[in-house]
Amino acid sequence: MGCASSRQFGARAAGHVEPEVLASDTSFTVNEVEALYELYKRMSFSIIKDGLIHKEEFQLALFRNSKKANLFADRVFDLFDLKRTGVIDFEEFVRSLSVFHPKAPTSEKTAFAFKLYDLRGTGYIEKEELRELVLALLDESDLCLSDSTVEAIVDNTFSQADSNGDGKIDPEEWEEFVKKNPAALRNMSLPYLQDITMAFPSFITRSEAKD
Amino acid sequence: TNLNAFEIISFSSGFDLSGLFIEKE
Repeated sequence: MGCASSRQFGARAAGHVEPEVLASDTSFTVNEVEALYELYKRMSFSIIKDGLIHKEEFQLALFRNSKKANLFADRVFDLFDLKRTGVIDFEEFVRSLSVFHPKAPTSEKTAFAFKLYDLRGTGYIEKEELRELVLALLDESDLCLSDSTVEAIVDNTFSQADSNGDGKIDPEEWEEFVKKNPAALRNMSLPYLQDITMAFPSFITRSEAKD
Repeated sequence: TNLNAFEIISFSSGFDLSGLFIEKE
């Protein structure tokens, strides 16, 4: 059953890893990988049209605005760019998005969120980084809080997460923290990925028609 | 000030990838 769709997919996504391989390595099924290709294709041909996702294409897809700078989008783009090439290819797109699948292991979500918030890649989430994240969030939401309120929120969070009190959150402390506060991982699960073949049915419809 | 910064971040639309899946005109 998957032969026709795989051949068709291979021709359309030359150079990419076979959907069966991506499906076996991730939380997606083969059909879901193929549906994701619809989304990928739309994104990767939106501005530069070279079949790779550039940062402005990523921003355009997220915000409908290719120029909109956002700390979260920047961080996610850099983490999706597993091969450090400055662009996201289909394999990177699927492997990285898989972490956001509602059924992906919590350990993967926990590790990804840690890297996301470890803005300087030091191996710790530092107070200054958390402050930066909160300020970015306020800026994004057009909210205004006093410096002392921001400080209190950051201090309160650190008092919960930094159990050894050394002023930074290490991966073990982060793991403990998200176990006690699972809502901190809410943005690491995208319900859309549960029904991706419904959201992007056109490829599946075509490939099943061929089958 | 009892707010937990990571939970606030996690619930913010600016820190969410849902936009990728919303149909654009």
